[in-house]
Amino acid sequence: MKMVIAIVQDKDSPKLAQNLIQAGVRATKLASTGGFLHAGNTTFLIGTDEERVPEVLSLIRTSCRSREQVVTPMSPMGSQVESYVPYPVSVQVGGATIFVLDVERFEQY
Amino acid sequence: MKMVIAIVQDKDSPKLAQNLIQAGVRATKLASTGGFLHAGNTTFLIGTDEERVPEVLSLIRTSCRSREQVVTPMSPMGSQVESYVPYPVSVQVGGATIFVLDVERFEQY
Amino acid sequence: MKMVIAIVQDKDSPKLAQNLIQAGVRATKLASTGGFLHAGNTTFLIGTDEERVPEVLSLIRTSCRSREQVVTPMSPMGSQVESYVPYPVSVQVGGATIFVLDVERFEQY
Ligand SMILES: Nc1ncnc2c1ncn2[C@@H]1O[C@@H]2COP(=O)(O)O[C@H]3[C@@H](O)[C@H](n4cnc5c(N)ncnc54)O[C@@H]3COP(=O)(O)O[C@H]2[C@H]1O
Ligand SMILES: Nc1ncnc2c1ncn2[C@@H]1O[C@@H]2COP(=O)(O)O[C@H]3[C@@H](O)[C@H](n4cnc5c(N)ncnc54)O[C@@H]3COP(=O)(O)O[C@H]2[C@H]1O
Ligand SMILES: Nc1ncnc2c1ncn2[C@@H]1O[C@@H]2COP(=O)(O)O[C@H]3[C@@H](O)[C@H](n4cnc5c(N)ncnc54)O[C@@H]3COP(=O)(O)O[C@H]2[C@H]1O
Repeated sequence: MKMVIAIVQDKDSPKLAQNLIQAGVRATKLASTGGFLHAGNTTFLIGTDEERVPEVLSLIRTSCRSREQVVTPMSPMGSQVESYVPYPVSVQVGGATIFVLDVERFEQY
Repeated sequence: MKMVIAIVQDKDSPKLAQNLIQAGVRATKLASTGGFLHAGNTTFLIGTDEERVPEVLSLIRTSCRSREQVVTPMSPMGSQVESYVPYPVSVQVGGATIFVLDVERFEQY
Repeated sequence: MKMVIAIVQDKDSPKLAQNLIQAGVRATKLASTGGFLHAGNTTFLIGTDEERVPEVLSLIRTSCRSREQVVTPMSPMGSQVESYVPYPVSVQVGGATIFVLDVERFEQY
């Protein structure tokens, strides 16, 4: 058993959830926030058999797409704070960030 | 140290939290959503010594129970979309879905 | 790649998020609740290269501090329920509780 943790944009979450259901892959969703843009996103927890990990990754890749977001950062990225004037910048946010972890034991009651 | 990730129904969460406190087991709760029914549920993160994992699993098993939920699915489970008429179906939701993962390092500051 | 799961007090979350950005460390935040005090806290998921784990831990240690919280427990910690009179107790809440887990595979689409 493996735990796939996938962080995706909120816009792609319904499509990914639907594609997982149709493939018979079980999942749990958590509301989350990006550390950089502080925008809402969705973290999926997907416990799946090891053999199905490639299929789950390709489901995520086809359901989620990268987008450009225009943001006005609240504070400087670097260290200069004195003459900081906030202005809009465009940031490319990827479709999905995915971590696969090993599960030692799986139970359902 | 092991990380026990347990997804339980919201109704059982207060009882499980209480039973964990009484057993002196520390935990953190996350609000979550089921991938299939889109109903709210609770994800517990429980960091515990390896020897206590069986005790924690049996605490979860006795605190959480399976229930029948009647739902009207928003869209077809399979691929036919044309003549889809939503009607209520009854789904058995288990008491708990549990993943045990290995923790390489634990710190508290 | 390692997954650092850090549970910190809400008060320290903005400072930690800022320090992570300045160090170029990526992170995702989840709203969470303590199992004991039922107070809100923040769970950070930080995927980072193994060599940077010590730096990430020390960033968390310097960004988060322990505080005393006064609470009136809703119900007895032990088993006696009959003559329970709730009265305020002071509890020391640590700066951060941190779990480091191994990541087998990391992908970004
Ligand atoms: N220090 C920095 N300097 C310049 N640009 C920066 C930056 N940190 C992030 N970005 C850019 O901003 C986008 C959104 O980041 P955010 O942290 O809000 O939202 C992130 C975060 O919630 C999560 N994430 C990405 N890498 C992560 C990691 N290693 N650990 C935990 N969460 C991660 O995935 C979301 C999307 O990440 P993605 O890389 O596609 O897209 C990122 C990246 O293109
Ligand atoms: N494709 C499908 N076709 C037919 N019936 C389906 C189905 N997917 C789920 N169900 C049924 O619906 C119940 C609720 O699923 P849901 O995804 O909302 O809520 C789930 C989900 O949040 C979590 N979960 C279960 N297995 C998981 C896994 N492998 N990975 C991540 N989360 C899981 O535990 C909750 C309860 O799961 P449980 O298995 O007891 O109960 C499930 C199961 O009986
Ligand atoms: N059974 C008990 N008897 C007496 N005192 C108790 C107790 N359980 C907790 N406490 C105290 O209350 C503080 C807040 O715990 P809470 O569970 O709300 O909030 C916790 C919880 O959300 C998380 N946490 C700590 N250890 C954990 C673990 N092993 N697994 C998962 N989450 C943990 O970190 C937060 C802060 O923990 P920290 O240890 O610094 O601080 C704890 C601890 O000092």
